[in-house]
Amino acid sequence: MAVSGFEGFEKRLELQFSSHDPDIGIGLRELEFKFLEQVLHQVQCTVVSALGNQHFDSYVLSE
Amino acid sequence: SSLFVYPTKIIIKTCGTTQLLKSVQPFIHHARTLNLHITALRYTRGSFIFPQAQPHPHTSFQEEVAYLEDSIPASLCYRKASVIPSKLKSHSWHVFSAGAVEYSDNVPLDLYTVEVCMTDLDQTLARKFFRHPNDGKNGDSAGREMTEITGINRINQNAHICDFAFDPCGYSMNGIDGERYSTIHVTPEDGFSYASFECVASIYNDDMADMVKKAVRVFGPGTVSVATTSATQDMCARIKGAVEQLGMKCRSFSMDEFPAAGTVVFQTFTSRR
Repeated sequence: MAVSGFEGFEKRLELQFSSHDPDIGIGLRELEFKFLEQVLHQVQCTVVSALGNQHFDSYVLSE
Repeated sequence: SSLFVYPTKIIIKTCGTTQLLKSVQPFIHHARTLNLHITALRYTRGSFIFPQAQPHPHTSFQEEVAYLEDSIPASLCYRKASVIPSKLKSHSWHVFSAGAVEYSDNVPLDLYTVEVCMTDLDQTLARKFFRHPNDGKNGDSAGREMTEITGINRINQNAHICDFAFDPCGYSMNGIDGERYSTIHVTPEDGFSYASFECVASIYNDDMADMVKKAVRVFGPGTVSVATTSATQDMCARIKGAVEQLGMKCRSFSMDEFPAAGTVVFQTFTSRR
């Protein structure tokens, strides 16, 4: 494995959700940032940059 | 690596030896606090270059699938795991898909996904993703400079870009354009240089082939693989034509059907150099 910890081709995970409640609002975007950080910690990542719009939030991560 | 959070969808993409699959249960658990329940999961990856360096639950695709099967509810009953081969021994595409609803062709999913993996980057182009010592910049400002000098900002002119440059080398960016995201990750070191480009589009966008071509041109790779999920055959053919216009030769075209995700097409190309 490379010194930088790089292991080559990425792994990609996509999860889709739904609700019985017709009015989902912003749904998962309501998750608190500290929770996202907890999950990212388990995946050995931290957020280095972020950007969002009215449709979704995006985060650039570092390992 | 990147994370995208939509109201009802999460996409997380990591390279390196992260234990990505351990995020499944926490995401399911916390979505439940918002009254949201999981309806589909899709896990994809290329071939591990250093498989012995992979931690549990990634030591093999069989182990990853077993771990995912245990992590999701029985309601996601349409399941399939498959390794889509290519003529290049080092390039196979691993897919695990599970869903509560069967995919049906005549109701195409809104967005389809294109995942491009590039290796053996052109050395001159890869060198642009190294930081200059004592450049007096931070990750953000150095990332912005890399975005501009490499032309990454011209792949999708409508996208707002969030970029970051790592020290001493490496680069990541996310592009956001309405509901569409795109993302690029680069490891430029000689010997295992690698770059990825991923983008989603709806069947109403017709710029995907052109964006793939521009992204591949940024890196000048020796080998390219393109995995498309839930895209039309016509779009797969257009992407093939666009990569061939760069002088690359298609070495393999394989596909597989997934009950909860539709068709995954996996194409590999090598340069003629």
